[in-house]
Amino acid sequence: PKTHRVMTLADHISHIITQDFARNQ
Amino acid sequence: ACPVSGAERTSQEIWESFSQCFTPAVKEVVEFAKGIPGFQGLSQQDQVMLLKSGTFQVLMVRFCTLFNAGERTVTFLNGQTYPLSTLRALGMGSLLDAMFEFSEKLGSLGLEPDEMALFMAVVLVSADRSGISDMWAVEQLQEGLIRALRSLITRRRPDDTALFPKLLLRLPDLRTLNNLHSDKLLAFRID
Repeated sequence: PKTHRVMTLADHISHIITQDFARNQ
Repeated sequence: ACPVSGAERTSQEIWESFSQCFTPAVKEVVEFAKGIPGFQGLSQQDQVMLLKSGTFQVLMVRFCTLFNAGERTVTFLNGQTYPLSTLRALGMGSLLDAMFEFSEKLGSLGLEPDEMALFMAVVLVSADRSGISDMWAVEQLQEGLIRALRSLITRRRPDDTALFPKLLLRLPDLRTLNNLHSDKLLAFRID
């Protein structure tokens, strides 16, 4: 069976932004 | 756009596809923000806060071209096109109805691509200010962008004095969309 990570759209957006800025520091 | 996809994709696959399309789109908004004159002059903390508050709203503007009001279809960024009826069956109804309504209103203004881009910049810097450390700097940036947008639109359509106010009225629409729909759930398959 497939496993899914579930999150809100707002949390997903927040996560991507945080990752992007951390990567570019 | 790809041909309308039918029974060969399961509901779960469609939902995963819908969820996944947001990832590259969010990254594009971050890159777009870095290109806004003055944005990288804000503190990194304030850049992050504005992006967290405003990205959903920028995406609503960005995505409105993917909605075909005549055909009642939606094209995802991976090229898959689905009828609204199929997406409603997956429980996406309320968000998509709101996006259809918004995209029709914005589409009726007939913005050129550069006007749309400048409008997206205004949307981003007009986002919720909770957590912003330098309010003055953000307000200065917003005022400059709004002045530039007004100048661009009025120079190009000097006889349409109602267009700029109508465009600014889309800002509270976007905030409402954000408040109502940014808590919608996405699902990403973990392989």
